[in-house]
Amino acid sequence: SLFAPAKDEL
Amino acid sequence: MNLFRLFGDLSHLASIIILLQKIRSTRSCRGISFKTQALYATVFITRYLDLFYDWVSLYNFTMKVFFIASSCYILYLMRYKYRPTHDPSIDTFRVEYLLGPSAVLALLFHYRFTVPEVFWSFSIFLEAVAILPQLFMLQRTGEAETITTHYLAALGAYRALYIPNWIYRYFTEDMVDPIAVTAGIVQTALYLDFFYVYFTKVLQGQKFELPA
Repeated sequence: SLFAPAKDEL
Repeated sequence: MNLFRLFGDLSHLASIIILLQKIRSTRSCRGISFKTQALYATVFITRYLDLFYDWVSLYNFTMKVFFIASSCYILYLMRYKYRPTHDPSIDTFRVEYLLGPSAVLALLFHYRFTVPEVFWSFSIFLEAVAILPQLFMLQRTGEAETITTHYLAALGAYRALYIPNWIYRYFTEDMVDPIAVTAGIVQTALYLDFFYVYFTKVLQGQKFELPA
């Protein structure tokens, strides 16, 4: 989906 | 990973190294808000709870460990080693006003209602406003050492670079993290005033001074 957490970001 | 995010992270890394260099070279933490630094330590500890059970990459792991360790080390330097050089009477921003609303927002907006996820949201909202005690202190004293302004500029650049990173990710990965993006835009906006003075004064070789 379009809205998702970007958990690879710091 | 894209170049915007890579340079953003490197700018974040640089800001911490500049801050350590400022403390070391002037043997003082004058002009640095202890409250802001304590908020950053809180941000990293509450955000990186996944450090031990969610593996992303070696890059991600190393950076997380560095941000937690360096923020705690800076608190140690300010609280113990250079304690006499810190003046609490000018570092008076009420952090309750930042912690409370961040906690409420985290309870309202999160990706899953679990302890680590709510802490993650909390850290995102708190990071957005954690610079306020520092900017408030700057406003109060009306001036700053040049090296301190370089620290703030590198920190602001890190946040600013995350915005093109999100735009790039939207087009290439078809993905948006609404919590991180909203908080990130607010956080970057808080630096606009500072950047204006930084570009028009410090980078022209003048001292950072706010109009009386």
